[in-house]
Amino acid sequence: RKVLKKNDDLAAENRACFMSRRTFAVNLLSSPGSGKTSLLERTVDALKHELRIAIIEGDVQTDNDARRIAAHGVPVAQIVTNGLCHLEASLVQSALPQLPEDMELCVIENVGNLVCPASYDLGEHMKITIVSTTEGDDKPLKYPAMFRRSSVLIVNKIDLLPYVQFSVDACIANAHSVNPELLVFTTSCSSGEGIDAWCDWLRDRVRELR
Amino acid sequence: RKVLKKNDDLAAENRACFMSRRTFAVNLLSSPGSGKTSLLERTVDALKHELRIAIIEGDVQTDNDARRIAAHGVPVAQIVTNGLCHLEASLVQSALPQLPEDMELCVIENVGNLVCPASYDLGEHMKITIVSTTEGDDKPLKYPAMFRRSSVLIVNKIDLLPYVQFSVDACIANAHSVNPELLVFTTSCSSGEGIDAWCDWLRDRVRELR
Ligand SMILES: Nc1nc2c(ncn2[C@@H]2O[C@H](COP(=O)(O)OP(=O)(O)OP(=O)(O)O)[C@@H](O)[C@H]2O)c(=O)[nH]1
Ligand SMILES: Nc1nc2c(ncn2[C@@H]2O[C@H](COP(=O)(O)OP(=O)(O)OP(=O)(O)O)[C@@H](O)[C@H]2O)c(=O)[nH]1
Ligand SMILES: [Mg+2]
Ligand SMILES: [Mg+2]
Ligand SMILES: [Zn+2]
Ligand SMILES: [Zn+2]
Repeated sequence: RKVLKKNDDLAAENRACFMSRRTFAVNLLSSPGSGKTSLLERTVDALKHELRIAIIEGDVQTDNDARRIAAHGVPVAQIVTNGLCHLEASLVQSALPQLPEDMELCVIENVGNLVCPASYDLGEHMKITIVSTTEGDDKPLKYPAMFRRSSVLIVNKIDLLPYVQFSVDACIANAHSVNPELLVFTTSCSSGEGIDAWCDWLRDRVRELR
Repeated sequence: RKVLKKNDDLAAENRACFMSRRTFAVNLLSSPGSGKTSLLERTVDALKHELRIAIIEGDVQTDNDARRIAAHGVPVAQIVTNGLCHLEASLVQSALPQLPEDMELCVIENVGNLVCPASYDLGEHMKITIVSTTEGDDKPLKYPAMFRRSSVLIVNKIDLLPYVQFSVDACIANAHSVNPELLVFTTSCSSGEGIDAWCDWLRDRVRELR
């Protein structure tokens, strides 16, 4: 379709911009409320003293998430889509001038939606999808495109495992049946479990680029 | 837009069909994994001996949810959207012939998505939106259109309240700031708490129509 072609052209421009500045750019995706902002708060706290980080927040309404991130002391730009259920490359392009040119890591938190954001390239290096243990371990099978196009799967809220019907092994097996290359982390943004391993991996990706 | 106009025409046909048969039709909405199918399993078990119930399941991929419902012994039709992130009236219209004409209650479980399903009338009497306590109490503010167009809000997974940062009062206040008319139930599909009150209300709506 013509819409995606135009989007892809702008995404390529964004990507060229990230590459020329050697900024590692990530598109962070999940259902509403899986913990995207919570993971960013933990990640920013762990890495802000050693990496120049900036965040782009995408939401249908409110700037709540940008306020949460700003309180952690890193640059953040809020995109309000006014009803659009996904971010597009043009929205990211218009947000970029609000952020420092020398940022080493740029994470774009997409609109909470497990379907169409998978189809809109924003110019990122990779897509990272979060699934919460409270959503059911069948999500990779029921919403496959997102998992197929992602490089990393984060299973978040593992502190809630004792109280929900969720098998981490089944979820990972389902995800690998859709995308065998998927790298998996398990985390809890409330207890902090698994955050170090995730941050170590992310730091390595940023360092590799520079 | 022309797409929504055509959809609205088909929705009107569906609605006329439901009304002529005096079927109470509900469009059940939420994020992925909030508990739509779990609530339907509980509801069907509670009401199937006194009401003629049929379910329409909408999913991007798999017929997992229809199998879960079928195991409870009521008629169910599965719509697989193959990537479309919401149900449309035409899909519901083509599923209706698979269900008994004398059904008294028809619940349409929509694709898990808090954004665009709000814009597609399926011919239902009302939209019912579920929020899980694990998603955060800010969802009505961040994804307002769904709450504005719904008649009922169900706050599900209240058994998990001791383990999450979620205020039921704040969530309800946020929802009422978007839609003051919203009727609210709180439930747990695992403990069964609140299910009776929800089923009582639903039975009354079906009875009213006949
Ligand atoms: N128990 C527990 N709760 C968590 C965890 N991570 C996030 N939460 C809670 O989950 C809810 C949603 O978290 P957010 O970080 O706002 O989720 P989000 O994906 O950014 O949500 P949207 O941007 O609205 O789509 C909040 O109430 C958080 O406190 C976790 O690891 N464990
Ligand atoms: N603790 C707890 N878990 C629940 C509750 N309701 C549902 N769950 C769990 O939440 C997960 C998702 O439930 P589903 O009923 O499949 O959710 P859904 O909204 O139908 O999901 P999709 O159709 O994939 O969008 C499952 O692991 C359920 O066991 C509840 O009240 N309490
Ligand atoms: Mg967020
Ligand atoms: Mg379901
Ligand atoms: Zn979309
Ligand atoms: Zn859609």
